[in-house]
Amino acid sequence: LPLSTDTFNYAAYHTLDEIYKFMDTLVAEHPDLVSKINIGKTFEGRDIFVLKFSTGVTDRPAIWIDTGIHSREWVTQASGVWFAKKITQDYGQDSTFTKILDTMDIFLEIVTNPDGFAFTHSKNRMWRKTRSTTPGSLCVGVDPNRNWDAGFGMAGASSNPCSDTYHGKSANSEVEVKSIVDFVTKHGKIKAFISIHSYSQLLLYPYGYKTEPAPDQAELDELSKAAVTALASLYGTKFKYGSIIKTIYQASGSTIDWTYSQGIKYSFTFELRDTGRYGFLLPASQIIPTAQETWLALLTIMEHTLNHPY
Amino acid sequence: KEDFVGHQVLRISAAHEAHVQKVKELEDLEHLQLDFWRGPTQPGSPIDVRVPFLSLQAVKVFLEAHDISYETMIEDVQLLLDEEQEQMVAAQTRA
Repeated sequence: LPLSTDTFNYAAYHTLDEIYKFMDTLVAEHPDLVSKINIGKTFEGRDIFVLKFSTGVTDRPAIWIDTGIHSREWVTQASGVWFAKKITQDYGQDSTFTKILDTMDIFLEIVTNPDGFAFTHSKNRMWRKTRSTTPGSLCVGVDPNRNWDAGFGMAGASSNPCSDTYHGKSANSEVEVKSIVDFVTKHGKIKAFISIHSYSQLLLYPYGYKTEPAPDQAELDELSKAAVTALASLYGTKFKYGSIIKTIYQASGSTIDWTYSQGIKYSFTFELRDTGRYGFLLPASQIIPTAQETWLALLTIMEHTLNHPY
Repeated sequence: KEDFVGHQVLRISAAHEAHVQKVKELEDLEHLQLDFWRGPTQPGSPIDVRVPFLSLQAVKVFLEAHDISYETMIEDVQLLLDEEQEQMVAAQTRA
């Protein structure tokens, strides 16, 4: 493995160990900017890490970005690695981004479902869920994007433990979800929460479990439009945007419905690049362009968050 | 390791609501062991589903019988996985 994040191969998929080593290396290279926080342990006992990017002052508002909650969506974890490096490169170089990081912290959870991710590397590349067991069922895992306390268990999730959209026995039953819930609740000043999935080329905002428009729908819609326009400016990749329920389907217990219910106005979820051919098996050659274009949309959301304090 | 030899991923085009409903029926047939990468939502939105080799004939017959068009997005999932694995090994070797 390279000893520097400069020689790390961002155009390749990596294992959990490699990504965790990358994180350690990045922290070692930028001790004044990046730190690693352990927010919990997975069902199988793996550490759950979040990178904190901060320019020093405590008690700042913050932006949260997570990738890879659905383990088989490998381009998202790979993009997360690229984002981490990009943050360290652009701070002090890009004036807009520098202003953001001089005012707010950024938390980046690159592997949000470590057990599932390890399982995709060892046993089943198509695994989506966590690896928790359900008493009385031979089937394993819960969909961590149906396990949040927002419309939990309603239509748009499955009660069947064998389903890929199984919601789990109760809200926050998955430690991977509960760890984020505890972190976000304790932090109390997260102002934007962006959860990244693949594929379908969508930018979505609440709600997923009900058709009622979110109170901030007009602003979220305008911001989404600006974000997907920025994204498309690089390679012409077209994203649709809108509320989850109207743009794709009803989904209960989803991440950003919970964050929005906690008062995090700028709650979004992405579905990254879809070439129409590979789905979750997006070739590694697509990683960097996917991450580059997504970064432009992220920047738009982060800058808006900076300029519209609440 | 799970073996995906012969599994295909089909991209289904549901032209109208009746097609969407028909694909939802497929989703409920557990014995086919279908893995919906992108579920049926609304007419015009693509539906992607990984179909195990043993279910391919049944699924294609079902779709064709209901005049639902589809194309094969991935001919053999295992081939792609093998390529992906080779790329990772090559990248590690280079590193």
